[in-house]
Amino acid sequence: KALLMDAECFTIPAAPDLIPEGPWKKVAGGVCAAQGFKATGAHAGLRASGKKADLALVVADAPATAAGTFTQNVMCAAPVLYCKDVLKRNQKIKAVLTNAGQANAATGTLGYEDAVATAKALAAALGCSTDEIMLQSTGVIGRRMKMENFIPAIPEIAKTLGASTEDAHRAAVAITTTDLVSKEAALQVQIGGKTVHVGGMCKGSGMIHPNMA
Amino acid sequence: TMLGVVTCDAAVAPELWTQMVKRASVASFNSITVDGDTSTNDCVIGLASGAAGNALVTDPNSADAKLLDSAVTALMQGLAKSIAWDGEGATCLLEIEVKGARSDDDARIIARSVAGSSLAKSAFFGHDPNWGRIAAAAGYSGIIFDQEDLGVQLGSMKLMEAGQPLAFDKATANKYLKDTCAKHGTVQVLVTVGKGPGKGMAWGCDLSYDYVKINAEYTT
Repeated sequence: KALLMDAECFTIPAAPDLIPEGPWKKVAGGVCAAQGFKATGAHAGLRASGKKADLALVVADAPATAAGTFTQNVMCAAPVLYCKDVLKRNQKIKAVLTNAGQANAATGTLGYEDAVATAKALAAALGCSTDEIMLQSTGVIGRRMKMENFIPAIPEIAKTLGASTEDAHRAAVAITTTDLVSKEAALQVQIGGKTVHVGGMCKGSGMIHPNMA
Repeated sequence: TMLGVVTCDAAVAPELWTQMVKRASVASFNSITVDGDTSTNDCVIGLASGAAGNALVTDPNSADAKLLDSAVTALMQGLAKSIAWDGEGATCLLEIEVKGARSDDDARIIARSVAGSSLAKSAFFGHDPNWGRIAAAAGYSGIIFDQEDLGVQLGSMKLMEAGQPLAFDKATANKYLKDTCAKHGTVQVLVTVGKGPGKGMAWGCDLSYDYVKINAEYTT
């Protein structure tokens, strides 16, 4: 099944700017504002219905120094278990793959195996180790991911990576679920005489009371 | 569920980057609430490429480290607030500031307790300047303070001071909430709990009929 990247897959408004003022300059670009990163998003048929994008990929040109904070919910999802395991062994990460549609939580052993399979497919597509892959999932709890659509989409989405503001925006839309707006931002600040960028995207609208560490 | 990916092109030591991402996550995503339900999937991943070409930041007490730390925190706070703003069914963003606590952690816990109170959130949806529900939510936060030190301010209007309710203009306070919700703006609440050095913020949203509608139709 081909990936969809039509404009209609990405048409939701942007969130308002809520970043506090400070010794930084707000810039465009989201996760691609920082040098050394590419991103993309597409519709891979992972949601229950509709054409909204549902698969996002952020890739570092070279393995990047990584850190993660994760839910302390005991019933944490397979991708959370996977990421924590990877970060115990390796702090240099190449890519973050995020799907919307199914949370891959409360899916047991089979759900964990699904997560590993997606990491293997992405590692093969990018030519890196599975220990350089981070995974995120969001959507309905208790349902397995649509692997028949997911696995074939991974090598295809890797071909669509780019470093533009539009590429970052596609990724930001692809991680949304019940969100009414896409959420992305970037800052520019001077560190040690060099211009440094911090960019980001997030999603969330309901089931929101984070308690991460 | 909330998910976040943060990228940075600064060169920063791994341990320091880990501490920055953790601190920023606590001051941002861990300081929001929409419905009190902690997800199975919440996750923030921070990646630092080093492509900016700066000298490696290693000393957490250096000016560079502090500036980078504050920039990462600001970015994550902006993103986290956008989640609260976009809370399911929300008509406004709630920004709760607490001052006078014994520590910043205490202040943040009190602020989040207020932001997460279903009764306070319902009152905001109904444009009711209900200082009592705000006071109650501060009181059950688990943080001890003297109730005679409690102050509550809504926007620029003081509703309660030194533990005593004030004779405020209810119509003006009601209009403040109505006008703010009409434009999906930010309702600001300041809670004072003493004269301590601790201050903290939390963000949430009001609780509307639509929240139930959305989640009654979203399986599981």
